[in-house]
Amino acid sequence: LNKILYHDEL
Amino acid sequence: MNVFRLAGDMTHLLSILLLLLKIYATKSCSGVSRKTQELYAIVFIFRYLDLFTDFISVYNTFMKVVFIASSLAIVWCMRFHPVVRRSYDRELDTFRYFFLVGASFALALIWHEKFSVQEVFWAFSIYLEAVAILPQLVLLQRSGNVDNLTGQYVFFLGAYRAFYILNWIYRYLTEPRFTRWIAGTSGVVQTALYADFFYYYFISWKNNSKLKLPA
Repeated sequence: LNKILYHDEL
Repeated sequence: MNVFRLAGDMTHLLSILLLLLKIYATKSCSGVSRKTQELYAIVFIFRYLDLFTDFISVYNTFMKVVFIASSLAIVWCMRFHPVVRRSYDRELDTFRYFFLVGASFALALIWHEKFSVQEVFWAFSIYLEAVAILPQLVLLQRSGNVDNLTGQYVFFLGAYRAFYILNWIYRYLTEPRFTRWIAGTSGVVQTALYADFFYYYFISWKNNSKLKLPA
């Protein structure tokens, strides 16, 4: 989940 | 999502739409660097490797597809469209961008969030995007007069990352333990590379004169 947290931007 | 990031994404989308409009309306790509467009296609492909594995939101997925598809479509037009390809400034667009790709990848091997294929390629795409505009800026200096749509394209392309910097500051101030050192550092370098363009763009806007970059 943390990956999604820090790649939530384009 | 905050207003700065939304403004950034919309500005980025606008820049791409302006370039598509220029190529479609004038059936010409004069003044546009194909090398910068190819670098941007590489940036989007390697940044969005998680397109099919991580779903964040419809908006996120939609924009990723738009960015990848539009950059590939522009490169295709400039290489293979029978009319558009003839107006490509082949002899002016000579920036040896292999070094930009190599240096970005080398840096990504050293500085990344995690040492994994996806993260190294993500960092690579961040560093490459910072320097991807260089062939375009060199081409503008060499080609003298810049048509309005191309000038607006470069302007909004530079502005979008400036909005992202405001977004990172805002998130740093409002979200605990929020950090984006790789994207933030690279984004500042990227925006700084537009400084002289922004200056001459502002002068041309103030004097209502044609945009001219000194050779």
